[in-house]
Amino acid sequence: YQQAKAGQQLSGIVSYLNETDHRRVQPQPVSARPTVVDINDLASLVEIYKLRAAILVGMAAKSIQQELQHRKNQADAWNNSAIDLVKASDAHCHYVVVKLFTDKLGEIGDTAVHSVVSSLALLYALHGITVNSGDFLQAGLLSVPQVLQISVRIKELLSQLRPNAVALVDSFDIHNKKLNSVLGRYDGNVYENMFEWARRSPLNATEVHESFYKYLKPLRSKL
Amino acid sequence: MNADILKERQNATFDVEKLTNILDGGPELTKRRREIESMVLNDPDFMEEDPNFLSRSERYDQAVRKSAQMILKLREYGIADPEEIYCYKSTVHLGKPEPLDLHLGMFLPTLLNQANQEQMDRFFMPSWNLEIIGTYAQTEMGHGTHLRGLETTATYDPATQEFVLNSPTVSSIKWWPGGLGKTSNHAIVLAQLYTQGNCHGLHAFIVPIRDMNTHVPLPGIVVGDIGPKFGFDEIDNGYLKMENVRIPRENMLMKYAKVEPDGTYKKPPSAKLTYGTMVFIRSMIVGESARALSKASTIAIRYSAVRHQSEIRPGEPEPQILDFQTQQYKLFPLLATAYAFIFVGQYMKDTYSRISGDINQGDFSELPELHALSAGLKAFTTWTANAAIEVCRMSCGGHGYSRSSGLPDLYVNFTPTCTYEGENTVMMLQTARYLVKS
Repeated sequence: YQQAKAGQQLSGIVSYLNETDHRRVQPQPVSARPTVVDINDLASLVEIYKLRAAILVGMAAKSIQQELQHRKNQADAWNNSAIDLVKASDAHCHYVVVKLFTDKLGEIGDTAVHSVVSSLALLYALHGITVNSGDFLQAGLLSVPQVLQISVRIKELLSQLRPNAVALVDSFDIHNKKLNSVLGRYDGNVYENMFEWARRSPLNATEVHESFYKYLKPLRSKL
Repeated sequence: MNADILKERQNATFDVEKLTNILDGGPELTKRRREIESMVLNDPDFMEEDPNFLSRSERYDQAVRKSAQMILKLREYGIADPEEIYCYKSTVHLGKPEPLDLHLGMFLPTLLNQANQEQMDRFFMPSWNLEIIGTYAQTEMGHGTHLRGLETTATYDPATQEFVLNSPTVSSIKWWPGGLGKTSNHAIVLAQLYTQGNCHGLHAFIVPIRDMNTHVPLPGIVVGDIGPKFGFDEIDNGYLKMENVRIPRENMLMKYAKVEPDGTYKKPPSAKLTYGTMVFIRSMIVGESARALSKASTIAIRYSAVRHQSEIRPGEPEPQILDFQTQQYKLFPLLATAYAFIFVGQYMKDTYSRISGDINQGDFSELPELHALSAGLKAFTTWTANAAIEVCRMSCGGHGYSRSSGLPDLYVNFTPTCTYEGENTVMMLQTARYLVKS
């Protein structure tokens, strides 16, 4: 952020700190910011994740500056801004994950697979916005009506994905033995196997556990 | 097959095999992964008692047995590719950690990376053949991610040309390393190096801790298991206290940093060398997050397809749980996250192998960004997956609480990823440092 602020050209994933001119990354009153986001377009969602990260990085850096202006030393200024710094990193990582997911779609040739994985990617991006809607709203990246629109869109995606849910987990191709779960076994025969598993519990090695003879029975004679 | 789940599969709108190929990175990799898995799963030598029904000691014993078999079979089949070794190993131990994890994953690679030629000649083959069983002891009872805070000392004695390894306080006792308690007879110990009255920071020393024949702890060495934990029942996370233990000068790993016989210290060419290992391990952990979340969502979604309860339309039969919007809202974003993390894991692996070549040529230019990114992504994905496994467990209702669901084991064996190899908050702040600097 400091290098970008000093006009240095950054390389790699953080180069977005160059792209956004600092006026735009200032938190703006919502009314002042034209928000043209197509919530069905992953590329534009990646864009607002990027702006959110840039804004949060900027806010963390500002917090450090303010602390330094109170004559704090660098280390204390850093520690007093740690919450903002963690939040900025989290936003940066979130942006990277959304971006990589979106990029990956470009590599998927099969149309049916592309369609279902695109729905997953869109759900991932929209759900992330819902969970962090405060950031996006505060930064003026989205309007309240758009956040509501996203909630509706998420519900549509849930029903859209519903028919493929089992096939999508089957695609992980986790062998039954590796999954090691009665509830998740491939054939879905859960209850009969759960009963059989329970019967193998060491506690069931005898019909009457020895503690009955050692404690419960003697207890009766004393009462 | 259960009728519900059969119907689910008939309704799918895409070819599962094609998506599996994408997740594996290609059809050939799918084929090879399955070959390796079936090699293990059909091998009677790896039959096991259900760990849920065993005591801790029996679980450790079973894990050591399987690890011993695994070492033999890996050689027998000539499996040498790290990815394939990883796949074989995780199939043998069903994704759980195992007592030789640190010997294979830290001790041997550290020898390869930091031992000079004499040390390689002396230590490598015995380690390869498990005469030496090693672990990697860095974390202390009172100190973890902040390496400068570690208290263990290695003081050079020019008169005898030996280092004196010492645990000066209780908080300096090495604590947590896997395989340290009962399995290993050597440890690579990270200690503050003192020579000619100066401290030169953390360096690595090969310290014998048990007799190679009797396995009895050596004089001055206090070593044992740290006791039961939340999970990790199969491995002997241990403690190591050193009471002025002397080791030859040649036991300091000296490929980079050196101490001459008279005690003169020579700095390593670049402090960034250890970054590479950290980036590699954190990239693997991102993959771990993806795998754990894939398992958890598989269990929860399949069970939600066969479990019928309550009602949506009055009077109608109990619907599949998966038809409730609330169940979908719990699980489908996590399913999407599992996919997201698989692709991030692939990216991290590809990027690391792409720039490893540069690193070996001495070009570190991309390493700082990758180091910052891998730290952040390790924290981001493990925190998310950790919370997500718990959501999946709860979404299975009461049965999620039974060990038979596999979810309790999955959770207790995954959650350490949030603290080991760098505590997550510290990781996030490392990424922040790079962001603010950038």
